[in-house]
Amino acid sequence: EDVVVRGVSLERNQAKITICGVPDRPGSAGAIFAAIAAANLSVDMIVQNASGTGTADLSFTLQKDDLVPAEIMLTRLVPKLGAAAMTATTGVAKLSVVGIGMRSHAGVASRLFECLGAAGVNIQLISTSEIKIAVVIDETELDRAAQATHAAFGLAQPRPPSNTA
Amino acid sequence: EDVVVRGVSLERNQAKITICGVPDRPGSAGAIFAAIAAANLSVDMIVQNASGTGTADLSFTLQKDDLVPAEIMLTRLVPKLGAAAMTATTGVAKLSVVGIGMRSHAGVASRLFECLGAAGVNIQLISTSEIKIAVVIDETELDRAAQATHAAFGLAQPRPPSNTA
Ligand SMILES: C[C@@H](O)[C@H](N)C(=O)O
Ligand SMILES: C[C@@H](O)[C@H](N)C(=O)O
Repeated sequence: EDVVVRGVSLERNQAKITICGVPDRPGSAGAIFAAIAAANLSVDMIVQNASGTGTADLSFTLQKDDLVPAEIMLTRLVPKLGAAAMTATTGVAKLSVVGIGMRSHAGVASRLFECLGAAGVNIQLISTSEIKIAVVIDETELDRAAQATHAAFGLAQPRPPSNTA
Repeated sequence: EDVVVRGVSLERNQAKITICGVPDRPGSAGAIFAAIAAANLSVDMIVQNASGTGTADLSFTLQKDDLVPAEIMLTRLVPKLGAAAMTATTGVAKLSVVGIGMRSHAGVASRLFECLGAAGVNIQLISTSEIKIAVVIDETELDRAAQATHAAFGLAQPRPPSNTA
């Protein structure tokens, strides 16, 4: 099917938590998210990659204001789970390319990733669905990344951020 | 906003490639996907997690039939990129919970991950968007995972796979 990229969406003020070395056995991800849900935290992207060593790293993004309560709660949970460590960072942002028919096209992914690489923007997290490719990058690089992405997909350049950004 | 889970979708016959130790600098992901797009491979989920060691693992899923051409092409690329290794596996499947208002609810994620844990299903990859939470699991566990998920979200049990599954 033809890919139609409709636009680029930007989300500032994000934070990221990565739990490294989560034991790769049934139930670990459930235990982490049961604690997050019980603390009533609103989570956006959840990304987990398998690794060959019997452990997996699991990351998620949340609003900057929710970072401290999440960190406090997870600091207690991580040792109980047998996970290795947790890192929490603010100053990240999410950039997403939204379209239809994304799923079967590595072309959209390559165009996005290559334009970010050429603009010197480092990709920290990647997550995709049928209608969207989302990356987490450093917030200081967001405007540069947005300009490069609009240009790469032939979209009208975004207006400079106004006070309402 | 209220979360409404509309259904569970299952995709069999998937394969997974993980490239470990990709140098975590601008352009690496672009180089990988430029090669994938040039080989005209159709990719589904793309998942990358950041790691603190200056490298990142990047995984993607594709149709089982595309695995061998992808492996051949990436075997040549991985050393040029300075990545550590590549693993390719068939026999995986994707299970997704689809709904609206997913984004702000760790509750949906925790319910899905906990029910899979209780059913003894190990989660290999996780990727989310506003409308969907997708996990990659072993294909032999798909029917058990689907039953547990339908029960956890109060959805009518799937009919046993017919010949057209
Ligand atoms: C790492 C974590 O996802 C684990 N594999 C689980 O199934 O819960
Ligand atoms: C690992 C890879 O994503 C790298 N950080 C890049 O930006 O291309």
